[in-house]
Parts: sequence; structure tokens; C-alpha cells
Amino acid sequence: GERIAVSNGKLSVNFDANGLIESVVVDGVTVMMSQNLMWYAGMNEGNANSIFDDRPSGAYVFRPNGTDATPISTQATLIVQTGALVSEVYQQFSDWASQVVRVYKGQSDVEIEWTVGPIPVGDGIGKEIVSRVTTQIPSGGRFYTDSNGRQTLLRRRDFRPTWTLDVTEPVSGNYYPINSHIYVTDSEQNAGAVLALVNDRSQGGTSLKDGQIELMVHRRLLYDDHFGVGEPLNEPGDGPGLVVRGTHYLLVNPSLAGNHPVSLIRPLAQQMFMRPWMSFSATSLSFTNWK
Amino acid sequence: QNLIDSLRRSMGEAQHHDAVAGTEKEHVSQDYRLRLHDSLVDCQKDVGNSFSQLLPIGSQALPPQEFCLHLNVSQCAITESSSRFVTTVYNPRSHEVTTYVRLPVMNGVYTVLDPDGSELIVQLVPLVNAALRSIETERPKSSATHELVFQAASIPALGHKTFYIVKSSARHGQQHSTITSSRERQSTTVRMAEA
Repeated sequence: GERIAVSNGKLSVNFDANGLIESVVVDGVTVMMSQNLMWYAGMNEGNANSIFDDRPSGAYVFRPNGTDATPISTQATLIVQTGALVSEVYQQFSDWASQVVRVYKGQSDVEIEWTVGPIPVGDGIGKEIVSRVTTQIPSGGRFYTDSNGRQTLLRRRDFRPTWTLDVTEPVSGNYYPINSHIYVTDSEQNAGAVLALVNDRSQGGTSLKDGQIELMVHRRLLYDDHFGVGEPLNEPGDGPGLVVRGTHYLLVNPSLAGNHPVSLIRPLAQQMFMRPWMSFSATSLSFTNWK
Repeated sequence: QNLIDSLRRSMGEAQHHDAVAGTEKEHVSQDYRLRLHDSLVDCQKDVGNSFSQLLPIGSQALPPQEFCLHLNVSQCAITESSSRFVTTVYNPRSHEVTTYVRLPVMNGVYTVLDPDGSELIVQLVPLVNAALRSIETERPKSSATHELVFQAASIPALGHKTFYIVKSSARHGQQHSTITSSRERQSTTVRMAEA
């Protein structure tokens, strides 16, 4: 029921009384923001009609039943740990969804380590889980996604550059592959604000509202989508489902001050993509003898 | 070369669209994982061999390099069980990097020395307890209670640095007062929501 803040001296992340992120302060400027883990309901079997034959959600098909996602929980139970090098807030949303929000000393990004699963499907509904961040940045229906970690492409909501799009799938029709990063900004002249997420594996992502971006982190679906894989996306077999853990770097910058957004994102993307390797060796030697 | 080619081959296979998108059949995904794991182990052998060739003559008797593939769920047998060990951090990027290292350990007071023998700032972060986080399902084989965090600074491009880590009770002759002050400096303040 308390407001909590963790800081690394460069930025601070503020949590509201429900235990959810409510703002990030960067260089003294407060950027209002909400972030939560949410789920889309999978489309079940038996939805054939005069236009489409049967197309349930499945390994190849992202086709949510409905036009928006639902928060797994509107509250989180917190454990707050602060120290000399890292301060982190552990958020438990449910017994199958939690994340740790970390700020390391000297770093300009926020690390979000999410742990999701096993996804409950006792209600007979497949679920696809996303991490969604919402700000008030007026991005004008534009967002940017990488292409295999190389070129960064402009995307426009409900739009295709080479044909007139008839929007029949308002959510999945705006989803793109995100292999490295996705961001929104309010300025073409690199003078405004930027919100970015850098991911550690290929995920789907979009911006369904101005100032908002989301990345899909886990899926559990109950039907074969008849596109050839021949089985539902429901590992392992009929078992409990998978627990998945991963990391997103959240970058918020209220004023680009002439920097191109990708100049701030690319170092984080390289840090995520080419992390240091570690090896270990036990020793009984003193440091001097060992050295 | 065949050790490296093993990983090269399984990574090539994992470029198949269903591996990248995760749309393969379940048993196929298990096969991808098995191949990637086995070839990672092959590569680790090669890295270990190359590393020992970097060491001065006569130090080949040192224990071999070990790798931990479950650091993301705070599981690493050697850091959990050793009171004195070294960790080598290799930077695969083409420019110098500074990164934070997190190692699963047992509770205690630790000293971390960089290659010059300078003592680094260390923080011991408790792992969130089992009650709140279904820990048993996540890391069945780990006895770690904390993560040891320190900054590995200025790792050279395509290079490595080795850090020496000792659990203070193992350092002979250290004064109790020193240990107490180190413990305080390394500690993490924990606040939990009341049930």
C-alpha cells in the first residue's frame, strides 16, 4: 500500500500503491508510465465462416479472440532489495507470473527480468502473454522495429506501404517480428522523447496505442492451427506447461537532444546480444600464488 | 576445429524458420535443444583447452575451466560450493565493455579481487524466497541463497579478465571486525510486503 522508488543515481523507477510502475525519472524529468504483464485469449476451434475456414490460434497463427489484452493482475506483491551496486524490486503478479525490475549503478536503462508460466489453461482458453509499457508520448501511430537486428524500419499502425490494408485483425495485423528492439518517439527531428524495449530473443511486438509498446513473452495454445505443425503449442505434451524466463532492457529518455534514438538503443542491443561468457575454476591457492 | 564446427553446425540448423519462430513440433524443439547443448559443451572444451594454453608453463595442473549454463536460474555448482574460485569473463564484442556479474553463492562475506589484486565493491543480493517464487520448479538443483554481484570493468575487446573470489571465512587471519564491516558494506536492504 506504499509508494516505492528505487534509484541508481541516474534514473529512478517509481511504483504506485498497487505495486505497479507508475513513472520513471530520468535527468530529473518524470515520465509517467505503466508497465504490466497481460494476456490475450487464444481463438478456439470451430470458427469457420463464409470467408475463413477454421483458423484457431496456434504455433503459426496469432489471432487473439478479442481486441485487447487483460492484465494478469492489477496488483503486485513486492520485495524491494537495495544495495551499493544494484537495487531491484521483485513483483509477484500471480503464482505463475513475476518479474524483477533492476537498476544497476551507473546504467541508463532499466532491466526487467520476467518469469512466466506454467500458463493456466484450466478454463479451456489458450493464452498469449505480453509485457506492455504505456507512456503519454504522442507517437502518432508510428513505431520502429528492427529487422534481424540490422536495419530499423518505420511501422505505421493499420497501414501497409504497398497496398491499402483492410483491417480485419486489429491486433495481429499490427504485430511485427522484433529480434532486437522496438521503440516509439514523438519527434522526427530527434528532439523529443523515446521509449524503447530491447529483447534477448526473437519475439512478436507492436504499438497498439500512441506511446505504447508491447512484446510477447510466452504462449500456450490448445489447438492445432491446421497450418502443418500438426499439434497445439502446448508443451510438454499434456503436462503442466513451460516456465520461461527472459530479460528486456527498458530505455526511457525524455529528451533526445539531437541524438538519434538508435544511437541510444544500439549499445544496449549489442550488450544484450553479445553478453560476456564466464568460466570458473576452483582453486586452493592464495591470490598471490595464483597470480 | 571439429569441436567448434559442432556448434557451427547446430547453430546453422537452428536458423530454420521453425527454430527461430518456435513453431516446430515439440519433439523437434527438444532435438534442437539437445544438439545445441551438446555442441555448446564441445565448444566449452575448446575454450578450456585454449585458456590453459594461455597460462604459463607448469600451471596446466590447475583445475579445468568449468561453465554454468543455468546462471539465469541462479544455479552454478562451482560457485555454490567453492569458498575460493576464479571466474574468467570473456568479452566477445569488438570493443571494451564493462558489465555486472551475478554469481549464485551461499550466504557469507566475499572478497573479489581484480587481476591487479584490487578489492572490488561487492553486493550480496538475497534470492527471493521459496514462499513467493515457485523456486522448486525453477532451480531444482541449486543450493544458492544469494547472488554475488560485482562490476567487471573494462574487459578488453575480444579479450578476457579473471577475477579471484574468496569467501571471507576462508581468508586466514582476517579480523572479526573486518568481516563484520565487510558484511555490512556488502549487504542488501530487504523490504517485503506484509501478508
